[in-house]
Amino acid sequence: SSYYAPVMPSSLCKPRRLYISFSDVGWENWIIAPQGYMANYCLGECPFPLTTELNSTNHAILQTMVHSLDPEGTPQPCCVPVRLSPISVLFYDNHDNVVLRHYEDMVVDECGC
Amino acid sequence: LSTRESLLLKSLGLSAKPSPRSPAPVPSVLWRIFQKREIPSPWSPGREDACRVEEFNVPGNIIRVFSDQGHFLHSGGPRTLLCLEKHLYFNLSVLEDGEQLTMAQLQLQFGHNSYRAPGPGQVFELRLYHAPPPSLRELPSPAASCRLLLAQSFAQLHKSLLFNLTQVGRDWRTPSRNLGLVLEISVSSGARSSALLGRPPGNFCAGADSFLDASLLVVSLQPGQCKASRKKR
Repeated sequence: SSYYAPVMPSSLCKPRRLYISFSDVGWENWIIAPQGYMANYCLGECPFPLTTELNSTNHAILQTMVHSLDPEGTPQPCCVPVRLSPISVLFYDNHDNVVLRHYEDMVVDECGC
Repeated sequence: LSTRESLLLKSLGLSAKPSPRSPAPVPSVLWRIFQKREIPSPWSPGREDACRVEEFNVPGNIIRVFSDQGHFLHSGGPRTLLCLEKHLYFNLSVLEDGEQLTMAQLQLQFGHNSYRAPGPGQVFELRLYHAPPPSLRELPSPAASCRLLLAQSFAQLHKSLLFNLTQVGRDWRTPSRNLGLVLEISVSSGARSSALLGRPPGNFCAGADSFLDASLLVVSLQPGQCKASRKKR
């Protein structure tokens, strides 16, 4: 027998909207553009049984099974980014040079378990 | 928070939080590239190879524009056909270890905005020399002890001139090898002949004195921060 608790669709693992403003972190005087960007983040549960929409690894499927048998001993799998995209940032460096730099993995596009 | 911020800045390739003192205007070429990446066109929606700078057709994920830190050696006067002599120096020491310089382009900008055909006094000769070591700089004519890098003629109607300095830029990554360049702009030989016919030479430098600025655009690749592009099956 396994422990099963229904999960609301809204609490499933998925990307949530997060706008990062560079002025909020005090970087507005050296970052020229963008002033901020939609970075997003992952949040939600990875419950048993894992469906295909949850982008789960084989390991996560097994972990949810073990978790359902022993909720105290084994945690649920984590909800993490599985696809990220880059952005370009235009800024002044420590020597007042203007730099346009490409940064990988800055925006969460998809989450998974 | 400051420790976390330092770690984050380091991961962004910065040793400390920049605090620009005299920030230069953003070069238009960087704005164009940035905006193109921000709003991809319907014909090129994907970022197939984010570690390539399509505008210059070279590998790279970092584009820097260095301001010139050299000083004027000579400005044209009425009695000379040498209109301008300037030391050009760009501090490339900010490039990180492991970063590969793939392109360096020198841009010389002039302030004039004439679309008239160049007259005999509006054609100039431009020479770029490797700057001499400090021990030879006290000579009466520093350029005489310099190795010529390139020479070309240009007309007044050019607003800017571009030169490929990729190989030179690679050498400049070693600070001891980076002595900079000497830029020399003089009146062309044709104008010299006219000068010999009695025209006042001071008039011939008019146009070259509109020299505004020199900058070095450097494209580099930090391979550790570039994912290999995966092809769809």
